[in-house]
Amino acid sequence: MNLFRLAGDMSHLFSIVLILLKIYTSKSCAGLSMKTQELYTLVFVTRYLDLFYSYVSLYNTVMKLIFLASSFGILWYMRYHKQVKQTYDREQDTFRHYILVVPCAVLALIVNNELSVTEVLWTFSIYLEAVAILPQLVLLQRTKNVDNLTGQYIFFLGAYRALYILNWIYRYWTEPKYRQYLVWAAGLVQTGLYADFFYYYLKSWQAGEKLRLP
Amino acid sequence: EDFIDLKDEL
Repeated sequence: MNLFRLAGDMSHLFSIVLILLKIYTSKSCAGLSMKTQELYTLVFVTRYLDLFYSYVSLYNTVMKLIFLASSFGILWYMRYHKQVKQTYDREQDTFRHYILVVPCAVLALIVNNELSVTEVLWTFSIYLEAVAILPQLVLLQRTKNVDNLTGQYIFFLGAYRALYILNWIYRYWTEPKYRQYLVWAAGLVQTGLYADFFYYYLKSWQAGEKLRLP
Repeated sequence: EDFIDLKDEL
């Protein structure tokens, strides 16, 4: 494993820690999209089905379990915690799941490496992950009230993807058989979705202000 | 096929 990959994974992990920290310390999930969290949970569940039939490394297994457990944990807080669930922006978080889930499922059935249940589900998770941040970005645009932790959460999620792209470039040059066009295309789309957010995030940061969206 | 071993990423 190279440094870009490790840094990317740590950035991903850190973004999740931030979100749990925010919820736990402030007992609030204001500004967080439950739709995005549900989509990420679906991403992890469909992708990490391989926990049952393949083993790569202890590191991978542990990380997969952490991602699964933490995404269910976040959802549990947002849905069932007495104080936290009251802070959820239900009226603003109106993005419909099927707008993303259905096209990703159709695309996974058409464009995949192999037409098998596990492979299509894995491909579906790759496509869905690329766009799962959209409800969160829409919510951010609507509420315009971005607290520091939410801003940092999205920043680290974007950084995770950008670091994975560096990891892919590195592996492309160092591992002769490393080709994964489908994943690369989805990863580029995913990173691209953050471009706009990054721009405003860095601008606010430079100005030493809280993140403000136009 | 060589795509299987690329499942080593998260």
